[in-house]
Amino acid sequence: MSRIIALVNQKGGVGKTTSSINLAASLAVLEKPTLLVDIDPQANATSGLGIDKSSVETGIYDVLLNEVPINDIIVKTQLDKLHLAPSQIDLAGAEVEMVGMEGRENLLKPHLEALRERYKYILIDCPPSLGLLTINALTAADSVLIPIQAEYYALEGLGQLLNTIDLVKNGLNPELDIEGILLTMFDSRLNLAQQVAGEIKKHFPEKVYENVIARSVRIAEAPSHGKPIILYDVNSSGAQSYLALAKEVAARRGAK
Amino acid sequence: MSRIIALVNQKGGVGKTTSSINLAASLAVLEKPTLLVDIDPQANATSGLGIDKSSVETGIYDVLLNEVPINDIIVKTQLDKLHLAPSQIDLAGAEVEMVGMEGRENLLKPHLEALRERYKYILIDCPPSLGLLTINALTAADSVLIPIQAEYYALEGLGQLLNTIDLVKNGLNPELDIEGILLTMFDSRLNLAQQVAGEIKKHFPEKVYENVIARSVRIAEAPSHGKPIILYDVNSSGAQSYLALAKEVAARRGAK
Ligand SMILES: Nc1ncnc2c1ncn2[C@@H]1O[C@H](COP(=O)(O)OP(=O)(O)OP(=O)(O)O)[C@@H](O)[C@H]1O
Ligand SMILES: Nc1ncnc2c1ncn2[C@@H]1O[C@H](COP(=O)(O)OP(=O)(O)OP(=O)(O)O)[C@@H](O)[C@H]1O
Ligand SMILES: [Mg+2]
Ligand SMILES: [Mg+2]
Repeated sequence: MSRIIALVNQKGGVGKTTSSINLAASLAVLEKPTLLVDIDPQANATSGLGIDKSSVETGIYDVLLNEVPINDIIVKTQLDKLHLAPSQIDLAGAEVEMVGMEGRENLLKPHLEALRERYKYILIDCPPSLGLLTINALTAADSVLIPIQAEYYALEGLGQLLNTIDLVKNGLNPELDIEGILLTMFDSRLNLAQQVAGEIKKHFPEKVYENVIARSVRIAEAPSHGKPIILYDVNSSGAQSYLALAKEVAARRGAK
Repeated sequence: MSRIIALVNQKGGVGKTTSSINLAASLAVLEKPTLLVDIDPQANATSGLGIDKSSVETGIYDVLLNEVPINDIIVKTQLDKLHLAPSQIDLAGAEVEMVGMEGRENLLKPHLEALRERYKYILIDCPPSLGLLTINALTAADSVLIPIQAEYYALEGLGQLLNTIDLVKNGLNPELDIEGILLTMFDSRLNLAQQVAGEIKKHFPEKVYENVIARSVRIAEAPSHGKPIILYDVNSSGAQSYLALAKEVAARRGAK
């Protein structure tokens, strides 16, 4: 009775972490027990929720490479229904270590399968690459949520990302599906944004979420206070947009 | 008589590609023969200069892994003094292949050393990670230019980046130093931007460039026309800022 969703886009700076934190926080506020798994060596989702990444002694690196059960690393956050599996700096060297390992793409999946009873949603924040960490997330996930900026390079990378999702679907994870495409940092006054958004909607009509996240400095300020936007400024347009997105995600499909 | 500069930041979307293209183009306009090397599997610097990445038969992947001389892949651009060593999609699998190779960090350096007589500047656009492709760039470079957005996560990642630069300096490339720190997508009306910029200037007073690149949609539009900003809209503030930056980079030090 849970859904595992990976937030993936190899293009950098498109709002993966911001969407992971704020969608997870909004689902928690809607009373759905949610776990956020941070598998980005930058550990931005960890610090964005107010946890000091240098103080994380055992984290996702130990789960993937030292067989520590994920239960042992899960921490609470300021929201009762939101838990976090934090990243740590050691993760930066993980991909090189994983290359030679047996079943290197399946290191994360067994840990998340064991948590399905406990969480309604498990979100995975991925690094800006299609390397082994992201492949582990795609193998463990039921579906992929693709945050994307309405700009040229982000649009250009979409093809490569969809190819990789297909590869994983045809091999490691036949269940994998696209949960949705989320337009982030959207500025409706710009022609460029309108054009690129139009292109994306034309190619993926049913996949693009109704709710678009507009560019708003309050969203960019929140992580410096270690809080999701809904706790930093609940009346902001950003908080309302992510809350509406959470309702759209929950409504789109019943959990498995 | 040349300078090899790597544009590096593992934080995604901070303006590495945009700065690589537009600094290289501006240096070329100032009559300095310049080569732009694209080692990002996304190949954004390649497409941003109007070259179709799927039509690149031999590219930087072949130079690093198939011993093709870099001369064989260099192409012209719309600017007489600007050449490009293009990336290609195959590069996405390169890091996994490089892990087991002898001298895996030094695959790029010999190729660029052989070009020092031909180019006054060689710029390297890096992917958003500190993996083997970026390590190859840091090993080959004389110095590092760090594009950075004035936002929380970008500031947070600066420590990890400087540690990595130190590691390379202490081992593979003792000559390596920091060319400069470039504030990008800067919006002076935002408190967040002012605060973060203040932090960076406090920690690295001599390294931050006088010239700051303001957020401007013309800069984001230019790559969809396959042109650097100076060819897309020479009168725009973006074109003027990157031209001023090129003059500052050229003035900061005489070439080696
Ligand atoms: N809607 C928004 N409005 C304004 N700023 C935003 C918005 N969404 C994200 N940002 C800011 O844009 C930057 C990039 O976002 P974020 O770090 O979430 O992207 P990412 O895809 O996770 O990046 P990376 O590729 O490095 O992992 C951050 O500084 C973030 O605070
Ligand atoms: N000064 C600017 N004003 C407005 N938009 C900009 C500016 N600089 C860059 N951009 C846009 O911001 C986005 C991110 O920039 P860019 O792709 O150059 O960053 P990057 O660091 O190379 O990203 P990646 O980490 O994916 O390699 C792009 O869509 C680009 O067009
Ligand atoms: Mg992120
Ligand atoms: Mg780039």
